[in-house]
Amino acid sequence: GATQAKISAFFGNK
Amino acid sequence: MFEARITQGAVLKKLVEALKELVTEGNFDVSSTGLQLQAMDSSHVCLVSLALREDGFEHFRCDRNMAMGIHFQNLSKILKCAGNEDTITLKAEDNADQLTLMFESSNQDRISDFDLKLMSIESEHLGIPDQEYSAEIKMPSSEYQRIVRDLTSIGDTVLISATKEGIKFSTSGDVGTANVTLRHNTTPEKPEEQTIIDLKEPVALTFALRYLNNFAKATPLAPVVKLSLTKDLPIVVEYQIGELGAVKFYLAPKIDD
Repeated sequence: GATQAKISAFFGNK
Repeated sequence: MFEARITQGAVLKKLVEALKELVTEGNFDVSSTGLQLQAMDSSHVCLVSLALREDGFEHFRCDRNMAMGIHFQNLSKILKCAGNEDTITLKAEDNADQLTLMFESSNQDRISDFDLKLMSIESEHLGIPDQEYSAEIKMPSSEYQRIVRDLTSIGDTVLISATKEGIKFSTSGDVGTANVTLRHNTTPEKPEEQTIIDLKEPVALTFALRYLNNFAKATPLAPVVKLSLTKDLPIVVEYQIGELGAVKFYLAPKIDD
């Protein structure tokens, strides 16, 4: 299966 | 104070219809350069980034930067009261707790105004890096809408693979499997009917169809959609809203365990 990644894993907090 | 006037009020109506299912609430960040919104869906899987340029409006004034907390279902209720041909003006005093929306009919014989209560929203801004993508595909937005709608009826996830052969959308589910391939096609005379594949290197990524289908709610905003793909990074689904700006949807991929 595949896991849904969170968007914050790619774009850090400003 | 803040004041922004848009003759094509229908654009604002379509924009809020495109966003309201995906994001419940978010801040309209206004400054002298325009209006921006960055908001995640409730599961933090995708991100909406909206940027409307100051010079895209008929009139735009913003004396000080403000974050106006908007509940999108409520804004939608108010915008449903605007006619498709209406000019819409948004107005707020500095530090106001409400946003006034004024609707004027095209022949100026009907003017209405509504006040939307603003919310205080603590929102974290994510830094989206500028980057080169392995594949950028421009296609008719209606074609994108059709593909993701069709595939949503077959499966839950889609494998999008871009190669020199074209861009392929594949899914599978209880009923069977489905593949749709679009080839690079610049034959149509109208640019908005062309499929343009700009490939730097082949790439294949898996995404949840539910979100890609939701992004297609922005179809009425633009005849063309651009998809940008890079290995192990979110897909970008981008709609240019004429000269006014753009709405971009970022969706995190599914990653194999």
